Amino acid sequence: MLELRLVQGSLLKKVLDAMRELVNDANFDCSATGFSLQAMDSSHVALVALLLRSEGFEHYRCDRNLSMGMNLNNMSKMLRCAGNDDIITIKADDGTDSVTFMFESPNQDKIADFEMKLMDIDSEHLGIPDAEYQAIVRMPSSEFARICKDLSSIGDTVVISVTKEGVKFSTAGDIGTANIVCRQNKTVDKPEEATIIEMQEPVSLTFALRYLNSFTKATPLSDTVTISLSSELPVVVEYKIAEMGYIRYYLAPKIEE
Amino acid sequence: VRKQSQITAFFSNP
Repeated sequence: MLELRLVQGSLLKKVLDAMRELVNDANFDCSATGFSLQAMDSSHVALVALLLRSEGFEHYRCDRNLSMGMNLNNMSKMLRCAGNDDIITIKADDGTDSVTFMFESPNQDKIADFEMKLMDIDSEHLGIPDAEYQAIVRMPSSEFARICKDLSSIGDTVVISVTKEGVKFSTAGDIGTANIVCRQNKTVDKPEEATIIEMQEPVSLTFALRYLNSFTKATPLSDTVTISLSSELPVVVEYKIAEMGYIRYYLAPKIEE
Repeated sequence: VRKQSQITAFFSNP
């Protein structure tokens, strides 16, 4: 028996919007820790890891570990039927091949349930080793989204370089080149507007902009984004989900042949 | 020329 009640139902809609461009089908894993997911895109270049901790739910009952295979577009179709202020409850019985999403309006005058068929998904669960990152950049998520969008109109790949001067995003394409440098800036009115660079040593890595643009679909989940870089390692782009957990994206770098 | 690497090259498959 599984019953997860999330008062802030719109959060689940945002989580789905943040993943469905990258991943079609995925297993949602439910345990005492929380509601989580790990999935790769079809070309195995990017990986998304989601955690919504059990403490973040108003009610969390998960009698035994359960893995539920879902098509994210179908799940999104169902969640779009929930009002933005609705409370969403996810329910499943042991041994059944469906999951129920229950939507309650804030004043309880409308209650809907949508039952979705589950699917069998063969997915590999990768072990992500702990890493020391050479540079960690925290910046406003809207700023990062803007940079990825702007650069992708010029080129297909971005070089992200962190030095003492700041973090530089560079691209090149048929029509020309572009460089955007963001300097550390802690003197802002609100902490979420700061750009903070923790650098152990300079690092420079190349990534496909297409994937980074997909990651920025998570922008509505968090005011800030953290980008962790180390040479020879996938970049980690993390959006913290307030009170609940995180959505992390890992992207394999483009490397010299 | 840079080649796109795969995530599976970095993370282990237990």
